This record gives sequence, C-alpha cells and structure tokens, in this order.
Amino acid sequence: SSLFVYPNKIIIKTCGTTQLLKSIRPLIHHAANLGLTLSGCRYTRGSFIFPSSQPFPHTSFKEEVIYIEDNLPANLCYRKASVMPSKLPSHSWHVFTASDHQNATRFYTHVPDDLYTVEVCMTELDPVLARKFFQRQGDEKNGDTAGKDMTQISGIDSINPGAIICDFAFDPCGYSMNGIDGDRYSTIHVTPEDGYSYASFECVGSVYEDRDDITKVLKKAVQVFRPATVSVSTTCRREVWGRVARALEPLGLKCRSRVVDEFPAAGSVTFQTFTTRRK
Amino acid sequence: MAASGFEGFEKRLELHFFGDDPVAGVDDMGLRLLDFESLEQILHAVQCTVVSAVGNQFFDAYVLSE
Repeated sequence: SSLFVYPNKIIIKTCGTTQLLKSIRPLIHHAANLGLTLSGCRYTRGSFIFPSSQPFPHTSFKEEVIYIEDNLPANLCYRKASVMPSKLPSHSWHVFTASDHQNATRFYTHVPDDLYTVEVCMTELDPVLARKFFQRQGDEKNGDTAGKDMTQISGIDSINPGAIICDFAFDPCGYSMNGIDGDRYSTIHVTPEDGYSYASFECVGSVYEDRDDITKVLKKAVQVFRPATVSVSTTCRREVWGRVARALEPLGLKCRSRVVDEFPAAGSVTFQTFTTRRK
Repeated sequence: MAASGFEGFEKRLELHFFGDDPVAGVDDMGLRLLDFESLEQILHAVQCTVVSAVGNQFFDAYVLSE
C-alpha cells in the first residue's frame, strides 16, 4: 500500500481488507487545521478477488458510494459513480468522483489538462517471475533489504532508471515500492501467491512528453510480471488510451474490451482489458 | 484470502484541496505540513502503518503495511 502527500493533494492506495474510505473524515479534519478545504475527490478500484472478505464500507460499490457521499461536504455536489464493465466479468472498473462548481475550477488549475494517470492491474502472473517476490527462508533479511533485492532481481529498477525507489518486502511474500522522479510518482504492489497472483503498476505522465515514454514504461512494467490478464485505466482530459494499446499488443496481449466515460473534475476515464492471445 | 492476507486489487483515493489563504499554504507546503502523528491517526483509521518513506522537494511518498 502507498501514500503520496503533495501540497494540494493526497493519494492513498491500499490493498487487503483495509478500510480506506475511513480516512476521508480525518483527512478533511487535519487539512482544515492547516487552512485547506476539500475541492475534489476521486475513488477508484477494480473488482475484488475476495469480495466477501471486505469489511464495511467496502462490502459493495453501492455501500462505498453511500459512505463517501455521507462523508463529503455538501458543496461537492458534482458527483458521479459508475461501474465500467469489461468482457471479463470479474474485471470491472469502479469510479466515483466529486467536485463543486467553484472548486472544480481550482481543481482543474491543480490538475493541468495534459496530465494523465495510468492504473494497471495484472493477474495470473508468470509463476517463475512471481517467485521473485517471496522471501527466501533463512535469509534473515528485513523488509527493507529484502525489498531492495526484489527491486533489483525483478528488473523493477530499470522501469525508470532516473527514479528514486523506496521499496519493502513483506513476510513471507509480497512487495510494495514507490518511485519518485521530480514531481512524478510511480508505484508497484505485488501479491505473488499462485492461484490469485496479482500485481499493480501506477504512474503519471504528460501528453506533451514523447509519445514513446509511456509506451516504454508500460512495456517494461508488464514484462516484469508477464501476466495473462491486464486491465488498464487511464484518466486524462485528452486521449492516451492508444498509447496503452501500442505498449501491450507487441507483448502478445490482445485488447478484449474498451469503455470510456466522462467524470466531472476528473476528465475522461478509459478502461481497457487485455489477455494473452492464447486465452 | 491469500496466505499473506492480501486481497490484490487495491482501493485508491485521491483528494484535492485548496488553501483558504491563496497567498500561502497550498502553493508552499500545504498538506506536507501534516505532522507524522496526524498521518498515523489517519492511517490508523485505514488499518495501515508506515513501513518506509522517501521524499523530495515536490512530495512525500510512504510505503504502507498491508
């Protein structure tokens, strides 16, 4: 799981049975003590592998939306919740956004329209590659040193060689890293167990950068895991989904579905699913 | 549930703020002025703790438990 704190925004991404949405109220409270007012909210997630294990308020998307709405100030009245489907029934993308008219203007100011966010979810990882995210018995390494080893042997450190990486290995398995490169973050989380293996990659970029940049980065990130199924969500006010397809199709992944939806104060969300051609 | 206790698919929350005082706050350090105790309180509600951290002039990044 990861937390990113910028002067004007906070991003929390958690897995497991964490109760992420319970952070909304204390975050608003602590930010108010600094003279900061909420101007925008975006909540996203895929379809849980173990939905019945999720605690309140994550028992269903409907419950999550009710909980968020109950905890947001009333002036964030431009709200939208949507479940974006795919041809794979277990892969849907859940999105909720909120903003108010006045703050939406500021929101756009803080989120330039050239910036995009890419959220990649990978399942059915190559078992040989997934094994790199298990701690070796008898190593006597702590989470930091074992994490550094995993970053190196998996090739994660070559995805963006210019980034500073902060990594951690969990016991007996699992891995999280954050990359920081100037004002850009990236993050990877891995659950490597066979049968329900999962890895995620997320980064931000600008449409003004070399069109190949995101293509190269996505290719490298996906090759670390060689998953059988990949879903990719891009959030941007401009078109970037084509770059995703150009990155994944040469890796033998075929686009099975693509859906697009518009969200106030967030822009356009495109959700694509890819599977290996052999499937 | 996986042996590690992990559900793979994450939940992601992004909140944006603006400053009451346009001259100071957000354009300066803004939320980065939250002290570690406040962050721990917030993360306690989520059931996470900080296991590793790094930062630069633009933002702070924390790896969390779970």
